[in-house]
This record gives sequence, C-alpha cells and structure tokens, in this order.
Amino acid sequence: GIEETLCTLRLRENIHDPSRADVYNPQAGRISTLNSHNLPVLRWLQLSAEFGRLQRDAIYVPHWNRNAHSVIYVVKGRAQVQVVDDFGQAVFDDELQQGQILTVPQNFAVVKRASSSEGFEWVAFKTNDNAQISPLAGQNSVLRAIPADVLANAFQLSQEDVSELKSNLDQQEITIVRPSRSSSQRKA
Amino acid sequence: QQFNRCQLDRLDALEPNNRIKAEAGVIESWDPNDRQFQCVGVAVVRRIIEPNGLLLPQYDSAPQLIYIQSGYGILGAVLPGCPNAYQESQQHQQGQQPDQNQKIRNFRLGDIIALPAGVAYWLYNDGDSEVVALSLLDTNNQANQLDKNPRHFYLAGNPEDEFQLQGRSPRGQRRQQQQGQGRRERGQQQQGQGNNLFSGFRTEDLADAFNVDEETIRNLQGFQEDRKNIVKVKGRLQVVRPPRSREERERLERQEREQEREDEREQQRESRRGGREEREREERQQEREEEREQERERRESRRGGRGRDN
Repeated sequence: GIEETLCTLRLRENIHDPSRADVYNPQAGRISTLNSHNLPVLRWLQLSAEFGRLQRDAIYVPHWNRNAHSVIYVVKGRAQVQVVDDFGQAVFDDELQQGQILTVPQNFAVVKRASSSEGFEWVAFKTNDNAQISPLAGQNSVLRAIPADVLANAFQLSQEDVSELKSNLDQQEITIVRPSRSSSQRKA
Repeated sequence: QQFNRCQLDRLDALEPNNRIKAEAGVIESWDPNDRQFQCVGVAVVRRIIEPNGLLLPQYDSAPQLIYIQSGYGILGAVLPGCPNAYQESQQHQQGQQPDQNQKIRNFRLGDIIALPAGVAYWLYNDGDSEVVALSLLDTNNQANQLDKNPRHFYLAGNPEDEFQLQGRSPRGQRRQQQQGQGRRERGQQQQGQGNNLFSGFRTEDLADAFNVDEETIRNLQGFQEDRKNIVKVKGRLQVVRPPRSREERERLERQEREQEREDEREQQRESRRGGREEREREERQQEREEEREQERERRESRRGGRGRDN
C-alpha cells in the first residue's frame, strides 16, 4: 500500500499471540492465520502460515487446502492425523508428535484430533499467499452448501437423515469442535 | 523426458480410449498420457448425463472449462466462504428447518462453464434429452500444485477413476491391497470399499466431527455403492433455484421442437432415400418457417421496445 514502500515493509508478525486468533472456541482451541492480507510482504513470497492449538480430544474437522500445499510442523503435544487422497484412501493415518513434519498436498483431505492431555499445537506453512481451506463439516462446509435432495440422492440417505445432518452442520459454526458425545455414547 | 515432451513429429486426431458406464450416464475420457496431451498439459473427459441424472459432487486438482454440447440442466458449485444464499421458503415443510444451499446456476447448450481448481461441483440434467458436457482440465495451470495427473476428488458414492491413468493401478485393486492391510491395522470391519474422500477416514472420527450416528457416516463413505459416477435421482430433484427467464424457456422449447422436426425429417429421408424433390420441398418449408420466425421476432422486438423484460 501507499504507507509501505519496499524499504519500510513490515517483515515480522507474531503468530502465537492468542489475541490475534481468527477462529476461537474456548473448549476446543484456536487458529490464527498469517497471509498477505495481514502481512503484505507475503504476496511477494506467495506463502502464508497458520498457527493452531487444539485442546485435548478436540477435532479440526476434515477439510482440504483448496489452493496450496500445507507443511505441518508440530510445536507441542500429539494428535491422531489422517490424510486422504483422491483415491479415497488414507495415505497417512498415524499419530503426529512434537518436532515432526507432515506434508499435506493440495486438495488432499486432512483431519486432526488432539490425543494428548497437553493438547496439540502446530504451525502450518502454505504455498499460497492467500491459502483457503474448504471444510467438509461445519457451517461453511461443502455438504451444507449442497441442496438436501442432492445429498439424499448422492448418499442414498432419507430426507430425515439429511435434514439431521445439515442441521447438525448448522450448529458447528467453526472448524474446530469438541465432540459433544463420544462415538461410543452415540452408539449406545 | 520433460524437456522434449513437445518433440512431436506427427499429430493425430484422438478418440476417447476409456469408457465408464454409470447408472444414469456414460463417461468417456481421452488418455492424458498421450504425448499430445502431455505436451499441451491438459486432460479431457466427456460426460453424457441421461435425463434426471446427477453427476456426483466432486472437485478437481486443476481449473477446468466445461462446454455444454447438448441439453440443459443445473450446476451447483460450492465456492469456499460464499453464503448459502438460496433458501427454501419458510412455509415449506412445517416443523423442519428450511433447506439452504449456495447459488445454483442453469446451463444449456452452448454454455462454457469455468470452474476453479478445488471447488466442489455437481451437475444435474433436468431436461428430457441427454446432456453432453465436455470438460478440459488445465493440468499445467499454476493453480494446480500437484503433479500433472488430472485428479478427481469425489465427495460421494463409489466412483471409478475417469482417467484410469496408466501406471496408476485402477482405484479398486491398489486400494484393496492397501486397504486390506490398513484396515486390519485399524481393526475396522467394513464391507466393500468406497472411493470417496469420506471412505478414507475412520468412521467414528467422522461421526464425532459430524455429530451423527455411524450408520449415516457409512452412507457417506459409500462402501455399499455400485452406481458409479452418475446416479439416477429418485423422482425429480427438488432444489431451490430461480426459474429460467422467459426467453431462455422459449429458446429451449424451440430447440426441442426443431430437434423433433429434424428427427422426423431424418426418418422421412431414410424411408424415401433419393427423393430429391422431397428434400427441396422440405428446405423450402424450412426457409418459410425461418422467415415466419424472424417476422415474429421482429414484431416482438418492436412491441418489446415498449414493455419487454430487462
């Protein structure tokens, strides 16, 4: 912009600062993004970054990076992570630990679930200065944006099931959730 | 190999070399490993969707242009972050939340549809003739940061890989090998195999993430599916969308009438092959009809000047 010329470009931004969280759920955790909107020099680099923190058992819902690869570096704790490719097969299904790096190629779907009592913290580097994710669950998810009848026919679900699915998605306003009932309780 | 990919001493006209028969349509693709496609960096697939057929929701690794060669229908494209601005009317289905979805677009013969990489989309044929949609994926495009293989990421069903890429074992086999091994490790007992994004995740994780029971999730994962990439909709697809404009409706009806007339003429020609006079008479008749049509449009445009839709 006008107020910044090359010589006075801001080159630094603290991504750990909780007060700059873009997504925040006191029970589940927070996510902060750093991209060319809040650090213009990144437009040059064509890169952006994300810092995330999940409380124990919280889930970063399944999503894909629409326009970037993502390189995840674990800062603290452990998480069960799955990555699924275009064949629908899990090309990574393991626990990620502190100090490890995992690459998630563009458009591969990924889910993280904090599995240690200290939660799970990571920094993800993305190969696009304006990286976008497309969630598979939650209010902004693809499923919620598709008409109910399309879902009913695509998944061979009843209208009631689809309605329940979409209304549940409606209640998940952000991409990190803490399961309200464990799957064993749901089975019961 | 990369550097002399365009070292082509000869060009050929290419035909599709792979064909998938689905429940409500056919998918034909050209071999993306052919040197000419490798040089240009594109992949091409043609989907023929029968009336009331639904191309399952999916997204692709590369931007694409879709040319609608025949028919008409509706397109749903989910652009991340856009609002679900289409909502059922309140009085619909008392007691249930009115359904909401993102914008739905009509498409028809002659349209070109542009879809960015990674944007989920689905197509539905709501006409009564086949929709033929030719897709060209620009795998060399910088928006595709994966390799040059065209990749479809399916969000539903148990689709087959449209490109059956050489060197990539068909979806089912490799998947079965790894899956059998993987699943044993994860101790999951599931029948069959799915090929969509959901099928790769643990069922209970998805149940937790979606807050629904595992039965519903298993439907999402499509383990029992065998309808392939284009499925038949039960009844008609009920979606919220604006009506087509009057002009578009009339044009579609006129196209269908012309198509029927063409078919009849073809049949007559077939039955009386060699009737030259017949042909001339038909051509004269066709010219007369076209003149009448133009006259009517002229009259309409004159009258329209005063009160036509804008």
